[in-house]
Amino acid sequence: MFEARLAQGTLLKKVLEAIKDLLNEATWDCNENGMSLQAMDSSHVSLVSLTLNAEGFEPYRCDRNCSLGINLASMSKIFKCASNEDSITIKAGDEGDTITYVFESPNGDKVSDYEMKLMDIETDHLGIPDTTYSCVVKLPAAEFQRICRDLSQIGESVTICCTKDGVRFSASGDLGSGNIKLAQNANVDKEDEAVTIEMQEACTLTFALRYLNFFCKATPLSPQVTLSMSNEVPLVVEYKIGEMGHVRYYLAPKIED
Amino acid sequence: QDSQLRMTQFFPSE
Repeated sequence: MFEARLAQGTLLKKVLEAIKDLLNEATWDCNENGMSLQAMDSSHVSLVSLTLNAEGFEPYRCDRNCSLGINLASMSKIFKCASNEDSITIKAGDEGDTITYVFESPNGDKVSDYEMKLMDIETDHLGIPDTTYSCVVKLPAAEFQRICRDLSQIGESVTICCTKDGVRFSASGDLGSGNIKLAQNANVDKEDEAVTIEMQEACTLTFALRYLNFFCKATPLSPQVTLSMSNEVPLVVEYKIGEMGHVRYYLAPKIED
Repeated sequence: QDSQLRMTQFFPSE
């Protein structure tokens, strides 16, 4: 028996919006510690790793480990039926091939339940190595979204160059080129608006904007986003999910032919 | 033109 109730159901709605355009389907792995998901997009260019800790749910019950294969577009459609104020409960039996979602209004007057078929998904689980990154940039999530959107007008790729002075995002294409430079500004009044850079070694990497724009669907989850980079390895784009977990997107770089 | 690398070139299958 698996049962997990999140009082702030809107967080789960946002989580689904953050992954459903990148992943068609994925397996939620549930154990006593919480729910997690790891999946690559269909081109195997990016990887999503998502964790929701058991402590964030009330109640959380997982009698034995289970893997729930889910069509994320279907899950997202059903979650659109929940109001932002609703609590969301996810239930799955031990033998069943279905999952049930229960949406409950804050005063308990309205309770909706939706049942969905589970899928058998063959997953290619990757071992994510522990890495110390050369550059870790924290910036407002909305700013990162804006940068990715703006540079998509110019080209298909963005080159991110991080030095101790700041971080520069550059794109070029048929119409010309564009550069956006952000300086460190850790002294701003509001913590959420800060840009901070921790750098061991300068790095320059190029990434497909198409995927970064998919990652930016997680913007409503968190005021800040963290970019972790080292030369010649995948970029990590991390958004916190309230106090209960995180979604990390990994993106393989592009290299010159 | 840059070529796009894949995640499987970096992280091993488990």
